[in-house]
Amino acid sequence: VLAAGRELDEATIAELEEQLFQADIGPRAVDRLIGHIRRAYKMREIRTTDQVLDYLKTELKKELGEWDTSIRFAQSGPTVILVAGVNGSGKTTSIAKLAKLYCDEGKKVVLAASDTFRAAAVEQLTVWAGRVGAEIVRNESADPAAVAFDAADKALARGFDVLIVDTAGRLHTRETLMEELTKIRRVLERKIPGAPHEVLLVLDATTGQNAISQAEKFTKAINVTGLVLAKLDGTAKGGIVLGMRDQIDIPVKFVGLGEKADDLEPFDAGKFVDAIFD
Amino acid sequence: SLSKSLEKVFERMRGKPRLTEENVQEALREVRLALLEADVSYKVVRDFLGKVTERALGAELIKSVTPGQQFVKIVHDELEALMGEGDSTIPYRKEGLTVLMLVGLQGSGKTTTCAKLAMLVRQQKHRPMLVAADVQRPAAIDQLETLGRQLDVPVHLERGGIPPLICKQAVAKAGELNCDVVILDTAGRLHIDLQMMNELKDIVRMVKPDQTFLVCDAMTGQDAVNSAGEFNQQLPVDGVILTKLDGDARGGAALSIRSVTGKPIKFIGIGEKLDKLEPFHPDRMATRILG
Ligand SMILES: Nc1nc2c(ncn2[C@@H]2O[C@H](COP(=O)(O)OP(=O)(O)OP(=O)(O)O)[C@@H](O)[C@H]2O)c(=O)[nH]1
Ligand SMILES: Nc1nc2c(ncn2[C@@H]2O[C@H](COP(=O)(O)OP(=O)(O)OP(=O)(O)O)[C@@H](O)[C@H]2O)c(=O)[nH]1
Ligand SMILES: [Mg+2]
Ligand SMILES: [Mg+2]
Repeated sequence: VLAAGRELDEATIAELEEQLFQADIGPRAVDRLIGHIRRAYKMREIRTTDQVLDYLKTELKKELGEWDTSIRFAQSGPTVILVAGVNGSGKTTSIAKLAKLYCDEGKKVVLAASDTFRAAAVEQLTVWAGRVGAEIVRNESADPAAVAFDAADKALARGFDVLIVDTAGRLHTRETLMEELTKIRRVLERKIPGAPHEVLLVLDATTGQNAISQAEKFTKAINVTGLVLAKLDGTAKGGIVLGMRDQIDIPVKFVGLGEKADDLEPFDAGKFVDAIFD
Repeated sequence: SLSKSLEKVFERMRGKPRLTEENVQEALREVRLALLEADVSYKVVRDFLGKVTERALGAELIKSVTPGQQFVKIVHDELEALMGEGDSTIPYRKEGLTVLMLVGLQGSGKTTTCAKLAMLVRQQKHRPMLVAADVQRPAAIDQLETLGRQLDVPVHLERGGIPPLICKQAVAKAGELNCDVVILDTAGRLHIDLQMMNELKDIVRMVKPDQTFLVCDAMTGQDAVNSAGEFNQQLPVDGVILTKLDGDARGGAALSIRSVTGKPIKFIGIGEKLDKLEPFHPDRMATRILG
């Protein structure tokens, strides 16, 4: 925590730099931000430590405030949300939370259990569906794309408002698994016009620089439209979503703040930036 | 790659007899960037650079290699030394039950790693039993039960039970099933969740595990020092298992975790299938982190 009112000096810059690094903002983005500070100091825009913090926070909030954090809904028919991410990032739990959000708004929600690989993945989603009031389409012996197809079929036939597709965790470096994901997306596109309306990449907030590679490869495979930053209730700051903007800019739409079905909030740039400097 | 950028830095000092403060400074900047991009903790990087500087300055230049190569070797050796010895043995008790407990943050790979360890334990001519001590995550018990069935390894479970008592009961039952190794799968939890950390302490008190393994995700960033440090402070952590190393994460968290806990990394997870558990190799990890 920086002492308030101090004249800006190299020691203060070092302290600030450390704080930015520890938030996983990453070396290149930190360099850029520190560069801005040095310039602002030269131009006499800022003099003391609290001015520096305010300057940084304002700049970051402005940057992240530009993100479109809304979910694109279908003009008519079911809105299809495809959810993907690396192993254990929080996909299934985030889907449960999203389903609850929409069920509580009176929407008819159906979930596709397209993780037919991992032990008890379908059971896990089934428990959640029951808890939040969503329907589920499952078939453990089918392939993921077939389950997605059946779910899309049901969503159309029975007039569901939202279809959320859960997929198996996969490392973005596994080509065949990424192709499987592309196939799931294609199936949804062909079955429902405009689908998928949102493609959410669930990112574990404790992830470091590898998130950049994840974002790039998942986007290449299925054109990611938004991020869900899960596990932000821990001590990790999730600053990588900020740091990676120089390479790939994907808005965070939701943050996960716990393991229960109501532990989801829409992304709030102010809260996010303040937490980095807490 | 780091070795290439270091080669460039040292090209200019051909013919000089030793590594000087001036040319080492620039090389250190390259190393710093590489380590931070690899997710090594900020403070660990700082301390590491200090050690490297000490060794590099005044070092006589070896005639058979370029200064860049020599510097890379110093960096690599220091990193490898920090990683510690590769010791992947499970210290089985000569008599009686060996109890292994797996702990860590949510989604790090504990349940899968429990099953992988069961497979390894059996390959090492012991008789494992898996214990489903995660009663809160939906279908966690089903997940471990399924894995146990795939391996034909007994799984002790009590739906609606209390984790410390489940573990105690498992240990009591192990003998009846002719098992000599008990592997406890616990729920993922935050190191800042007092109640959940206390639950682990209760389990430790109940069954006194012979080995407590902290399971960490290789793609963890700067937070690795916080979570690993806290788990290590509150529990008798004996070793670390680093998972998901089959991806392209540089894995700098390995250095951070080793630095803050002082505990050995015993195994690495390199895939989702149950045979994807390997001994930890400090030299290979050092190479990977340096990129
Ligand atoms: N504290 C916390 N835990 C979370 C959050 N989101 C998910 N989790 C936990 O993270 C763990 C993994 O969550 P899952 O939903 O199974 O993750 P997943 O991405 O579907 O995992 P795979 O399908 O195996 O790839 C579970 O223990 C969840 O309860 C969050 O926002 N905060
Ligand atoms: N690629 C890869 N995936 C892994 C590895 N270890 C585990 N996983 C996957 O990571 C995800 C999470 O694994 P789990 O075993 O459920 O993790 P956990 O720590 O028990 O999760 P919680 O109980 O919710 O805290 C699953 O999809 C696993 O298949 C590994 O070494 N490599
Ligand atoms: Mg899942
Ligand atoms: Mg588990």
